[in-house]
Amino acid sequence: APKIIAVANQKGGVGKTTTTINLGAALSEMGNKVLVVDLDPQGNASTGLGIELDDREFTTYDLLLDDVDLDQVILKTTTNNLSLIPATVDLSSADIELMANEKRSFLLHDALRQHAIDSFAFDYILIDCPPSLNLLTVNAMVAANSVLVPLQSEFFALEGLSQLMLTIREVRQSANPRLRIEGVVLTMYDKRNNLSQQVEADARSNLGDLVFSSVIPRNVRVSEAPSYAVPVLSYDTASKGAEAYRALAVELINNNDKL
Amino acid sequence: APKIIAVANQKGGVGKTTTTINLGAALSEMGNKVLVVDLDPQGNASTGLGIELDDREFTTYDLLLDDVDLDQVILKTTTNNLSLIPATVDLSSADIELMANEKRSFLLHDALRQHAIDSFAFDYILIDCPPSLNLLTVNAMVAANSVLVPLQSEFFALEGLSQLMLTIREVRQSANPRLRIEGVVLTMYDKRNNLSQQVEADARSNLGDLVFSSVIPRNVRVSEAPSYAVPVLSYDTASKGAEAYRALAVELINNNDKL
Ligand SMILES: Nc1ncnc2c1ncn2[C@@H]1O[C@H](COP(=O)(O)OP(=O)(O)OP(=O)(O)O)[C@@H](O)[C@H]1O
Ligand SMILES: Nc1ncnc2c1ncn2[C@@H]1O[C@H](COP(=O)(O)OP(=O)(O)OP(=O)(O)O)[C@@H](O)[C@H]1O
Ligand SMILES: [Mg+2]
Ligand SMILES: [Mg+2]
Repeated sequence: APKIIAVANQKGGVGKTTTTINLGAALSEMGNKVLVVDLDPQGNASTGLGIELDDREFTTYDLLLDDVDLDQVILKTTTNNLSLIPATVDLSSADIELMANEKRSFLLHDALRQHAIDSFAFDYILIDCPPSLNLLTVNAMVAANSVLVPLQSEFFALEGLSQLMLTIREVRQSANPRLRIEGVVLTMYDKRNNLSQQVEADARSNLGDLVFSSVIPRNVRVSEAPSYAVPVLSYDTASKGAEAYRALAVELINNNDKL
Repeated sequence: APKIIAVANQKGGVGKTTTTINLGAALSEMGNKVLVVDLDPQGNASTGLGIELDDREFTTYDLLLDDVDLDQVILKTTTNNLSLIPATVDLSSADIELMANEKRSFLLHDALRQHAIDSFAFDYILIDCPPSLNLLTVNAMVAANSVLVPLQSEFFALEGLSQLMLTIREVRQSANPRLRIEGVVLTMYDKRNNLSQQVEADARSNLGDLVFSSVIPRNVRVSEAPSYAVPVLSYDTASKGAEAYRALAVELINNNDKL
């Protein structure tokens, strides 16, 4: 069965989408079959992987409502071994519409465990979460084996971490007992900047081994890649950003081998 | 009556909180009496203005439920003429709890128009919105005279703009006929970076005069200020960030004089 990882942090703009796309690309470059699930109504992961709005006929919203076959909603991207379930703004009404549904927190969990998914033989499923701890993010945490937390190397980013860890514990106690923390990855790190160093020191002293040793530097090539609709690994393969995401993928795999 | 401005954009990390705090500080430095309403469960505006978690006995959540006197919930900050209604994570349950309330979209509108607010003689009320188009952001848009949109000079930031403009139009048609767009302000602008220039060119060609001529540069002093619990205008008064927010305040006032 594939390993399912929710990429989550309610703080906005910390690199959730960027990490989902590029970690996914790094894992797929190593030969793993990877599925990205875009669970954000903004649809940034879909855009960043080159799926135009017109090509998003079936989306994660349909998947949650169990209204669609997997072959219709799982799309190939231009990156080898990397597939996507796209999102549109329809997803933003899911919160309200699914509120009355008894199984509302398990919809994604069930959708990703239907027999039909076995034929795709995915090794990893990465779920890009919206910047909130709403029903969509809870669905991701219930569906996932672990949560990967991008942490921007900025002051406000540390503030939300304790709330996020509380939510993970609540989901573990109420719906998904085996939910682990895959790790916390520092993003947009600028080694010339005191603030980055301070945030790193704080994170490592508070969270210890939960913090990946791999750190993602602030790198303009990373933020340019989405406008070319490809991961930075193909946009500029030798860039510091691409190298950092490859190192993160290797570290993630090694951590899981040890389990 | 005070001018009420909602600072909103569902894209995360674009500078909503930073703009609310520092535009507020710039307006108050000119002698205006300013109130910041923290409408984000993350409580970043409260932290950035130096209100510790323990001092947030009454919050925006209580204000929405009409459970509190204004003198209890409006706090002075260390910045002269700048007051705050703080937020805690309690606010994140407002979405679900207020769903059944008939007047759910008008709660903030009514709270900010009660007679008791006249004695504070505010000139401006700035509302810091969470990164979503949920009930909290709708409350801000119903309560406001206008919406100020921070636009990060990055590719993904442009993508959400059309959805945001749609939501503003919907609120104007359903609940607040006089809601205007105060303007779109480019944030974290790096003039050495093609991407910033491209985003600026796109924004100005699509949105014309809606885009402020004042642009907020990426400036490390801006991101350091919150860790000292003060606006950048007091943390480093001569910094490019402080100067840019002063220019934005002047431009905003001039635009309103012309109306
Ligand atoms: N390492 C990096 N170097 C430079 N820019 C980066 C880096 N990582 C992300 N960015 C840019 O920062 C912005 C925020 O990143 P991203 O959109 O991935 O964050 P997010 O957490 O998914 O945001 P949201 O909360 O809106 O979903 C984007 O414009 C992205 O291109
Ligand atoms: N002009 C700037 N120069 C440098 N850093 C900035 C600037 N503006 C904002 N930042 C930093 O960028 C990060 C995101 O800004 P901020 O938190 O204000 O965005 P936001 O839109 O309020 O985020 P959220 O969507 O989570 O509410 C913060 O760490 C902030 O300090
Ligand atoms: Mg995202
Ligand atoms: Mg904010």
